[in-house]
Formats: sequence, structure tokens, C-alpha cells
Amino acid sequence: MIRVENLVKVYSTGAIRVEALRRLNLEVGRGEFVAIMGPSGSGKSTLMHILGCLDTPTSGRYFLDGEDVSQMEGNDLAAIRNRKIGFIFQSFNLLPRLTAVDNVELPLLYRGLPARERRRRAEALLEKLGLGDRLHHRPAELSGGQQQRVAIARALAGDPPLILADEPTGNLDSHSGLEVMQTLLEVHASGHTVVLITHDASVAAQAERIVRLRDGLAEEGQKEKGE
Amino acid sequence: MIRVENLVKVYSTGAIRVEALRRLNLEVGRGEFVAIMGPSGSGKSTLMHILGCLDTPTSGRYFLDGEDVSQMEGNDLAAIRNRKIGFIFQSFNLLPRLTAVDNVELPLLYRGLPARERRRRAEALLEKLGLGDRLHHRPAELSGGQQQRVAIARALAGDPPLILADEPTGNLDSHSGLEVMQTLLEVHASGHTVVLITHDASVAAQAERIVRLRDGLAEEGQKEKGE
Ligand SMILES: Nc1ncnc2c1ncn2[C@@H]1O[C@H](COP(=O)(O)OP(=O)(O)OP(=O)(O)O)[C@@H](O)[C@H]1O
Ligand SMILES: Nc1ncnc2c1ncn2[C@@H]1O[C@H](COP(=O)(O)OP(=O)(O)OP(=O)(O)O)[C@@H](O)[C@H]1O
Ligand SMILES: [Mg+2]
Ligand SMILES: [Mg+2]
Repeated sequence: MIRVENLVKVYSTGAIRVEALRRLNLEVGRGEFVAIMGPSGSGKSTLMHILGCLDTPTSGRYFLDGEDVSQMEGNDLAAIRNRKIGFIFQSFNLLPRLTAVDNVELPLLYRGLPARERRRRAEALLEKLGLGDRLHHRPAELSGGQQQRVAIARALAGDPPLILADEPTGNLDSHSGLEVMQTLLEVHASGHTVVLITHDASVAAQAERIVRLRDGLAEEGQKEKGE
Repeated sequence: MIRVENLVKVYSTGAIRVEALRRLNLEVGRGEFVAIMGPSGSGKSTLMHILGCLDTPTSGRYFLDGEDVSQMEGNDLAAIRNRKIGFIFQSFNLLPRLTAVDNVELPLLYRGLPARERRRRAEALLEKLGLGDRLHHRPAELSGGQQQRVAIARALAGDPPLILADEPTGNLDSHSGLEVMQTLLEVHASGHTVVLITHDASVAAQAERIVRLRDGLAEEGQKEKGE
């Protein structure tokens, strides 16, 4: 499903130049559940943004379902993103003026679902994540962990084939964290591909494989789960 | 240093009414290191904002150094906040147009320190937290864990007697998390009072005492460290 070849991302503005990804190679098979770990600043979120079609690499190739998206732009990239990818951001990125349920319905607008079906699905997901009594709160009226769970529900709402989760349990107590992992495991079991960044070894242990990043490079295949 | 009596906080806007804190009682002695744990949505950040003089309770009392601040407003509250409290926010709240080092210098402006001394202190703190090569990056040019460390440095810059840390290691790998805890333990050892919210039991274990919140109430004294 995902094949990344010699991916390079250089941030360069004014006096600043950072090589965030340095010829990174990675493959994720359709239906796999992969965890990505690595030190703060090692390039994980940068990689995720490229995988999520939210950013383009400086050089190198990214094949999503066999299609080279690394040179796509604007509307083409957005179309693929909306159809294929659910993204859980490290800092949530909820729309501040929309309620929880409206935030979750957003991906469903693109799919032409009728209003009642959008609402039903959004409510069901939020209830599953323990937010049934917070449907009409705006992000500023939610705790950190509640905002995180709204971001998760939004990513899953459209049932996309690829789920990218950047630190989905960072703000959650053990109980809510278990609920989230339960939900991701169910999504995976129903055939979806899941790539998850985490600093929590007990979360990573629930994936099928762990890829470790260090200084913009992936130690692919050298650090298998259980080693 | 901190005494909170029958603290109540009710959020009430339109159809929404949430009792976030429900007659909460808590004491923290000068120089103590207390961890606060509890489920997502149990009222931890709400309590922290009141302790940090960023919000006022609906009812109840908050004595900071023997002074009743629960009925203070505006400038008086701000003055106490700037002089006495360093706050690490769950979502960082860095100023987006300032660089890392400028963000960290901010609390020092209130103290009339000369520019060269402000810069020296800010740089020293950032270097200690592994960000010596990120001084001139703006928040959007930093990873999640790097932003978190800038927020920590900013809270410590003015050497305030009370440090309030809301999930300071949530976005950090184990190595950076250890560096942060090391720094907080040093600050505590030099006489400061530290109150820290965390979902991580291994972080809470480094405090002298753990207070557990559930549904807006503190189980004070019933769950001591090691029980
Ligand atoms: N402005 C608001 N209006 C209405 N309800 C609110 C508001 N802010 C917070 N709440 C609610 O108050 C409760 C306590 O929120 P708080 O942020 O203190 O939780 P928390 O313990 O810090 O949770 P977490 O571990 O997820 O960060 C939550 O259930 C939240 O939905
Ligand atoms: N716009 C930018 N300009 C310059 N440097 C950047 C920019 N965005 C990110 N960086 C740098 O690129 C590196 C990788 O950042 P990235 O966000 O991918 O790290 P990460 O592995 O997700 O870290 P964390 O675990 O802390 O979230 C970091 O060192 C960061 O400072
Ligand atoms: Mg990141
Ligand atoms: Mg909180």
C-alpha cells in the first residue's frame, strides 16, 4: 500500500536548514499495522505528513497504492487524501468554532452522505470513545484527552483504507488509552492499514511490526517486534 | 503554599452545564513535589488553571502563600501569576511568531533583567533540554516534543517558587522524558514547589505524593505513593 524510496525532506528558511528525512526507505503492506518509534525530532511527524499527502518531499518517491504521489500537487493530492486517508494529528487540529460532532462529520461531507447518516455515524464513534455526553462541546470546552479522542473519531468517520495516527494516546489515561487502541485494533481487523507513531512501548507492542526512526532514517526490518 | 477549600468550578454556557470541580480540597506544602493523576476529563487541567491564577472558581477558596486569591481579578491576579508561578500548558501555548529563545525570555521581561542576561538564561535552559540547535526556530518549525520542551524552559526561566506542569512528558520519547524529569527534580531540590499532572505512572512515582482526581473530587491522602 505504501512504498517510500530515498525520501528526503529538507526544511530551509533563511538561516535555518534542517535535514528532517535523509533518504528514508519504508514499505507498508495493505492491511498491515505498523508502529513508528524514535527520539523527539527524529522525523516521525515529517514522514507522516508526507504519507498523509499533506506535504511533498524535497526528493525521493512515495507510491500510494502503486501511484506515484510525490510529484502531485493541490487538488489531485487533496482528492487522494480525502478518499483514502484518515489523519490523527499530534496537536489534534480541530476546528475551534465547530462542536465535537460537527468536527467528526467533516470528512463525511465530501462523500455526499445525507445529513442524518452523517450525524448517526459521528455520534456512534464519539459514544464508542466515551464522549457521548460531550457531542456539542467545542474544542475549548473539552479536556486535552477529550480533544484527542474527537480527532481520532474524525479520522475514522469516513472509514478510510489508510489510518495515520500521530501519538494518539499521548494525552490519555490508561483507561481511555485502552479504548482508543481497542478501536484501532478493530479498524485494523476489518482490513484497514494502520501506521501509528508512539513513544509508548506498550502501545507499539500492539502493532505487527515496529519501525524505528533516528535522525531522519528508518531502521527498517532491523528492529522487529519482540527483539 | 497551596490550600484549596471546597473548590467548585461549573462551566455553564447555553445548554451545556458541566461540574468540573465539585468541592475539591487539597493542600500542598512549600517545597513539596506532588503528582496529580486521574481519568481524562476528571478536572485536572481545570484545577491547574485555578492554581495558576489563570481562572477563578465558581465557589470555594484558594489560598496561595496564605493569601486568598480566589476573589482576586485582573491585574492583581496577573501580578501574582508573573511573580510566583511557572505554568507548563498541556497544549504548550507558545507564541507562534516568536522563536524558541524569545518565547523562553518572555517571563524575564517582567523582571527587568537586562537583555544579555535574559538571553543567557534562556539559551542555557534550552541547551539543558537538548534544544541548543533549535534556538531560532518558531513553534511551527519544531517537532511536538521540541515545542513541549520550549514550554517547559519558559516556565522555569524566571525561577518561580511554584511550578505547575500539565502533562510535561506527553509528547516525549523516554530519553527526552528523563531529561525533563531530571530538570524538574533539580528545580525541586533547590527549594521550589512542583505540582505535576501526568498519566504516566513512572513519572508520578518520582513525586513525593500522588493525589488522584475522579469526577472533580480529590482522593487526598487516601492514595499515598507506594500504596
Ligand atoms: N469551557 C468548558 N465548557 C464546558 N465544559 C468544559 C469546559 N472546559 C472543560 N470542560 C469539561 O470539564 C471537564 C474537566 O476538564 P479538564 O480539562 O479539567 O479535564 P482533565 O482532567 O485535564 O482531562 P485530560 O486528562 O483529558 O486532560 C471535562 O469533562 C470537560 O469536558
Ligand atoms: N518547518 C520547519 N522548519 C525547520 N525545521 C523543522 C520544521 N519542521 C520540523 N523541523 C525540524 O525537523 C525535525 C523533525 O521534526 P518532526 O516533527 O518530524 O519530529 P518528530 O520525530 O515528530 O518529533 P516528536 O517526537 O518530538 O514529535 C525536528 O528536529 C524539527 O526541529
Ligand atoms: Mg512528532
Ligand atoms: Mg488536561
